Amino acid sequence: RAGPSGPEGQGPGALSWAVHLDSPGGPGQEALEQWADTLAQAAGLVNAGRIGELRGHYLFVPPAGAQQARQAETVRQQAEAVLGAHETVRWHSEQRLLRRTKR
Amino acid sequence: SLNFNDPKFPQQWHLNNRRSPGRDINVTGVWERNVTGRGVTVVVVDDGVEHTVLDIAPNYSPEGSYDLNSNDPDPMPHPDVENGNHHGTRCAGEIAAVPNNSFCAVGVAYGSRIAGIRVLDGPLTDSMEAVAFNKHYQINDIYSCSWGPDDDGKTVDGPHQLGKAALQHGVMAGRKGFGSIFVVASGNGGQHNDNCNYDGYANSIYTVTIGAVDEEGRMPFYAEECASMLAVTFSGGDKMLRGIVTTDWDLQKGTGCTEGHTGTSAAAPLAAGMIALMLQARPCLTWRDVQHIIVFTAAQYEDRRADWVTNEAGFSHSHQHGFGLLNAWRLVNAAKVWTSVPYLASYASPVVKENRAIPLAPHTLEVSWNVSRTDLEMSGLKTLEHVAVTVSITHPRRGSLELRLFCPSGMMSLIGAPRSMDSDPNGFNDWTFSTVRCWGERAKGTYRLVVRDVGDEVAPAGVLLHWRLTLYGSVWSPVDIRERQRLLENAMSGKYLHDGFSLPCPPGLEIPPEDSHTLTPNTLKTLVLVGCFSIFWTVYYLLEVYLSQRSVPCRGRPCRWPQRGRRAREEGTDLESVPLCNGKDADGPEPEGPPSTATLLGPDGLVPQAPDLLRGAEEQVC
Repeated sequence: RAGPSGPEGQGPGALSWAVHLDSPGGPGQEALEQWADTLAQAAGLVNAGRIGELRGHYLFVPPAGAQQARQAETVRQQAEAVLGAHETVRWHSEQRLLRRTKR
Repeated sequence: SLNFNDPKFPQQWHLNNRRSPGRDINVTGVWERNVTGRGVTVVVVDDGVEHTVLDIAPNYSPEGSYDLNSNDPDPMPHPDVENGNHHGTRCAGEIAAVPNNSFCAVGVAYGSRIAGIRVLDGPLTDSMEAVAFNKHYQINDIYSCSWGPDDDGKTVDGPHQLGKAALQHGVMAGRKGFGSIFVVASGNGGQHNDNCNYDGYANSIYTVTIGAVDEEGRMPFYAEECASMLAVTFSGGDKMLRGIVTTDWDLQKGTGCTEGHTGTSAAAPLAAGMIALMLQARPCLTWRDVQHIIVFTAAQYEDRRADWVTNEAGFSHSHQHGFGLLNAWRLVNAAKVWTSVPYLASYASPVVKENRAIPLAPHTLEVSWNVSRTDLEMSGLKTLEHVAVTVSITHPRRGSLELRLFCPSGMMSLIGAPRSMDSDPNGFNDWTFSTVRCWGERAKGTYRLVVRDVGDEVAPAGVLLHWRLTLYGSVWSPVDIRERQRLLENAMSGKYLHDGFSLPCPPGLEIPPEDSHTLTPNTLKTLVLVGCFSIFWTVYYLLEVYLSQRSVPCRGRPCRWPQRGRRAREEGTDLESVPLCNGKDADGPEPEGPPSTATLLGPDGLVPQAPDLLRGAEEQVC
C-alpha cells in the first residue's frame, strides 16, 4: 500500500486513478484488495487503498519516486492501457483537481 | 423565557428578532421544550473547525472529525495569508455554539455535537469528496456543505462519479440505514446571473438545497434561483442589512466572534441546525422524511417578486425561495408526529433521440414523453418528489439556451435559465437538471420539455441530441398527501412536543465499517481443507465397515441391526456399531440384560475391537 491510511493520505496534486473493480473471486473484501494490489502493480502503480466507504473502489497512485523518474505521460499511458483493457475494471478515471469555492 | 449570557446573543436576530418580530427561524419555543439537538452530530465539511474555541469545545466531536488535507484526525484550520480559513468555524458556531458561557453566541442546535472535516484548504479531487461525504457516517448524522462549484455564471459542474456514488451510499448506509442528511448551499452567483440548476449538488435528489433570504425576507443580491431549491433561511443581505452573528476563529485577525457572516454559506448551517432539532425529536427520520417535512412545513410568505406558484398538491414554490422559509417550530412539531414515507419509487424513460434544431426565441422546440399507468405499475410510483431531465445539447454558446419542463399538471419549472456569462461552446453532455416544483403531484401523464435559444445569433445553432426523463416519488396517493398535511397542521399547536409523547422508532441497521461478514480467502482455504479431511475420513470409515462386513458371514440369513438396550441409551453408552447378526434375538423381545455392545468392546469395555478379533466368538454372536 502507498500509505498507512489509504487514499486520504495521497497528495492530490499528483497523478492518481480511481478504479472500480468487479470482484474477481467472490465478494470478499480481502480478495478485492489483493486483486487491486495485483492490478495496480500491473499498471505500474500502487494501490493506495479503498476510497472511503465505496466498496470495490480503489485509488491507484504511482509508487513513491517513480513519477519523477518516469515522465508523467509515460506513467499515464501505461496506466490507461492496463486499466482500460482489463475486464475486471468496471470503470476508471484519472483524478483531476476540482474547483470548489466557499459560499 | 430563555435568557443567555452570551454577549452577542441579543444581536443574533436570526434566532430571536426583537427589532422585526417574526423574521427569525422561530426556534426559542423549541428550546424551551428541551429540543436542542441532543444526541445528534452535525459535521461541517469545509476548511476546518477551530474546535478549541470556547463556543465549540464542549460540543466538539473528535470521533466524527477528520482532516483530509493533512491526513490526520484533527480538522483544526491552518492559518493562511488571506485570513480565509475561518469559514468552517463560523458555520460550526451557527450550528452548535455553546450557550451561557459568556463567550460569543448561541447555536441553533446548541445541544448537538459538532464535528469538522477539513477538505477545502487545498487541492480537491473527486475521490477526496467521496471520502468526505461518507466519513464517520455512523457518527455524523448531518453533513453541512457551504460550498460548491464556482458561482461565476458560466460553470456547469457537480459531483463526479465518486462523489455521486458517495452521496448515494450515504443515504443508503449512513446513520444506521436511515440515511445521511446532506445540506448544501445553493450558491452565491446572483450577481453573475448564475442559477443553481447548473450546480450538480443542488440538483442531486440526495441533498437538501438551501437558499438565503435577508432579514426582510427578500432574495439577496448574491443568491441564485433554481427549480431544485427546497427552502430558504436567513442570511445577510446588502450593506444596510444585518449579517449572521456567530462564533469565529481566533487565529490571525479573528476574535472568536463575528457579526459579518453572510452568503448562502450562512444559510445552509442554520438549516443543518434545524434538521438536528428534528432528529432529536424523532431520531429515525429518513433522509427522505427530512425532505418531505421541509416541503410540508416551509412557509410561503408575502414577496411579490418571488413569483410563487401553487402546484396541484397544494404546495407553493418559488424559484427564488423554494417551498419557503424554514421554521424550526413547524419542522420539529412535524417531525414529532411523522411516520416514514413509503419506499422511494422511480421511473426512467428510455433515452429519447431527437437530433432536432433549437429555434431562436420566440419560437421553441417542444418534445414530450408520456408516462402511462403501465409504465408506473412496476415501481408503484404514484406521486412525485424530484423530477430530473438529462440532456445532451450542442450549442456554440451554452448560456443562450433556455429549458423549461412542464409536469403533467402544467406546473412549469425553469430548469435551464439563460446565463449571459456562459459562452462555453460545448453545450451540455448528459447534464441532469432537476426540479422539486411538482412535489406531491401525480406522476402519470405527459411531460413536456421546451427549449429555445435566447441568444442574438442570426441562425439557430443548437441541436437537442437526446434526453431522458427520470421521476422519483412514492406510492403515496394525493389523498395520502392531503391526510399528512392535515396531520401536521393538527400538530402545529405544540401539543405533542413534550417528552411524554413519542412514536416508536425502529433501531436501525448495524452497518460495520468494513465487510467483516464476508469469507476471506484464508477462511475459504481452511474450510476446503476441513471438508477434504471430512470426506477422506468418511470414505475410510465406510470402507472399513464394508470390509468388516465381508469378513463376517451371516450363514445365508439376512444381517440385522441388533436392538440396543434401553439402559445403554439412557446411560449414554449406546455406541455406534456395525450391524450384527444376532439370530437368537433377531425377532424376539428386547432383552433386559446388558447390551450386546460387548461384542464390539474390548475387555475394559471402552476400546473397540477390530472385527477379526471377533471371529473366535462367532458362535456366540452370529
